[in-house]
Amino acid sequence: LHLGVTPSVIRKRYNLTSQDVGSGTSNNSQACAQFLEQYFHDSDLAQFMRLFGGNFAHQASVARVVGQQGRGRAGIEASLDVQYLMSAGANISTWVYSSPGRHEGQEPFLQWLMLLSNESALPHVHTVSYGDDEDSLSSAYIQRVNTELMKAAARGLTLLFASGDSGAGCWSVSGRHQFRPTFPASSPYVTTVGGTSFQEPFLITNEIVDYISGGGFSNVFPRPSYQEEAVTKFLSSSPHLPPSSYFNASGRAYPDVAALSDGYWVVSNRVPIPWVSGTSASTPVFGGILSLINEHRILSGRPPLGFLNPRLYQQHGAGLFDVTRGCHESCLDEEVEGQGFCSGPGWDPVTGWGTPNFPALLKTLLNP
Amino acid sequence: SYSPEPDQRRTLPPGWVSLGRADPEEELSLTFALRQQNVERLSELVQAVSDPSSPQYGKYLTLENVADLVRPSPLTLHTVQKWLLAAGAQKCHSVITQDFLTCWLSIRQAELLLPGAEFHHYVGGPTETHVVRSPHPYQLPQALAPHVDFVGGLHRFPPTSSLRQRPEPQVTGTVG
Repeated sequence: LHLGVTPSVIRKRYNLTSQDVGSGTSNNSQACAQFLEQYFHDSDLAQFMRLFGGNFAHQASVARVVGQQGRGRAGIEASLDVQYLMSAGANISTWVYSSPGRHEGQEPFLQWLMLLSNESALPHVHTVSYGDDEDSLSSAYIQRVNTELMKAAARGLTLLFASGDSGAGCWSVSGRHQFRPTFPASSPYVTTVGGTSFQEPFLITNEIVDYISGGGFSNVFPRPSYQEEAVTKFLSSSPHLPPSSYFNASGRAYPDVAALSDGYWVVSNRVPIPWVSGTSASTPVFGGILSLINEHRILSGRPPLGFLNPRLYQQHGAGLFDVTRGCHESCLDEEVEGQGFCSGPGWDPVTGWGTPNFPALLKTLLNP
Repeated sequence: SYSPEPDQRRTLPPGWVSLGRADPEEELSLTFALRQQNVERLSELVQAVSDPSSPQYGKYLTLENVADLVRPSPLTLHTVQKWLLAAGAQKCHSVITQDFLTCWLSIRQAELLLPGAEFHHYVGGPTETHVVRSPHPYQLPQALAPHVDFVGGLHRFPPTSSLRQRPEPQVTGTVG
């Protein structure tokens, strides 16, 4: 029985034992990025770990803040990212990129991309909860940002993006509804994380779809070769496929993976806050677990995981709990009645390949 | 001239209001995304280092390797720098890969440099953030078309978090 998601709930569900923490001896590190004028507070992290971090070794503070850490009030988003990245990827050196736009003319996300291009030694795993509607961005901007994400992938950085909190999304084009993909979640060079809920809300059980979990098909990027087989199989076998006019079946499909996104406890401005929900929560959890796997790889002389998707799809999501129940939200109209895509066996555009089962995922990703 | 981002949404996001035109003597920073080289090759290398069946798997590039690959051509670097210098841009700084250039200009210089742009102050977002943006599209000289992908700092507003509490906290007095 539990009264909301805490680190011990996450660690129990994903089969992390108290020994599954960073060794403190490798040069492994992980990072989350913030683009709002909201900050994390060390005192919140300390209180969070006092309340919820008693049964696993963890680091007491963020190792490095890159950019501007203001003195304003803590934000729930920043508090959540730091607290859960450091709870799933426990005892691993953690950086925070704080890019609220140092001057009035700056674009925070662009600032973060430039920081990546200006430092040789970076954390291996980065989690980001930022996203925009694909249709709101110019094609010049989207294509160039995609190249920046490609640069990071070439360097072996694992970039995890939240899939968004509006299900398949919805907008109207020439009077007709369509699903609305988000970017950078739709980039073929990032690993996108969707969201799940417990089947029984107050028990640690199997997971089902969290109806807000962002997912769908890009209208900009074609389907990358690494997901050809998985997406073709989904499209040909899903019994609940929305009408084809609602989505671009040949586009890059996302998310790639998922984790719990519903009912988190967060400490912000010294106050424990319940029921915090969104793929902003699932993304640092998945990121922390990949950092633990990197820890084992680094200690055994192997390179970090890098851009995960080609391997993830080749291995058909081995090491993940397949989420097979539930659908996410979409357009409220007579044709789809608020329902987007539905999960099923194997990959689907709601929860990807599923949620992490740490020992199994470690086994499948440790070698080569 | 040409418009590098004709399809960029320029409507004001919900919760933001205009505070009027910016003073022409105010300074702002703009980021110029310079055209990169060898992007196709970069894509092939990503595939090679990320595919477990490739002999290159895990043999990642260093930032310096990436810079050698994508660094804009000398012609691009020279053309853009010359154009910015002529416009009075100051304190320009680049990144290791040399494919971004951030410069300080006065609003007057920026509006002359980017015909069509008209800078306004805005305030909004959960923390009442102040930004300077242009509600109108900008243009660049045709000669820069092969050298500049886009200019950052004109249209896109800071992101907001979609994180929420579920169920929504009930406010006293609204409970039925």
